[in-house]
Amino acid sequence: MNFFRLLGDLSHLASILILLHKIKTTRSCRGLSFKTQALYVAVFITRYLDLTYRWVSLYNFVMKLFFIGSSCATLYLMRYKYCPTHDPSIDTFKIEYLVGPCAILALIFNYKFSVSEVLWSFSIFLESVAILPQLFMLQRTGEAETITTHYLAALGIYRAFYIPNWIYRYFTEGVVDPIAIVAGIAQTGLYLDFFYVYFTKVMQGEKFELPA
Amino acid sequence: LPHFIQHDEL
Repeated sequence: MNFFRLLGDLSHLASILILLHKIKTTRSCRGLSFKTQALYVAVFITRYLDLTYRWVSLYNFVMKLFFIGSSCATLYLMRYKYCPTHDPSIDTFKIEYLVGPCAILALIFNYKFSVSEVLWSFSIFLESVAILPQLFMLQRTGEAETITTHYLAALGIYRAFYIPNWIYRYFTEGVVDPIAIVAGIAQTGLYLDFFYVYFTKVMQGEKFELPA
Repeated sequence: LPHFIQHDEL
């Protein structure tokens, strides 16, 4: 564990708490992509299968349980409790275009051709693009509630913090994880447009609105 | 296992 990774994990944790807070307080999942949330459930379940057979640390164990549990809870809230507030007609990104290529990439790029390693690779690739249905939806509506933009910012910043963590680990421990690094840089890259609007508008107290 | 497949990150 190092400072950058801890900041990244705390940012990830914060993003989920902001998301649940938004759903609970506004009693609505308006502006949220169900597809993106469903992809996160797939990401966490395929990556954290090792919970059942490998012990890393108490921190690791608790965080994994939290990510699986909270993503399932979010999906439940969106699907059942606040279902009427979700508008599927604007959540139209085709996730087949994400899941298919990620599965193929995982079969090609993995550290060992075993079920658990291929699923791990798959989860890394899928996570890097899982935000696309959400960003696509944002693009279509052209605006977002401020709380939703805080959620997206925290979620984007989380992976960005992992980048200095990998550089730090390379110099201190000599470990390199090329799959996670390439996917992590791509994932952070997808947020650049969003970050630009977030930092120039939302952080200055303005509403999140995309130029027409 | 080589170092890079430790998967000790989240």
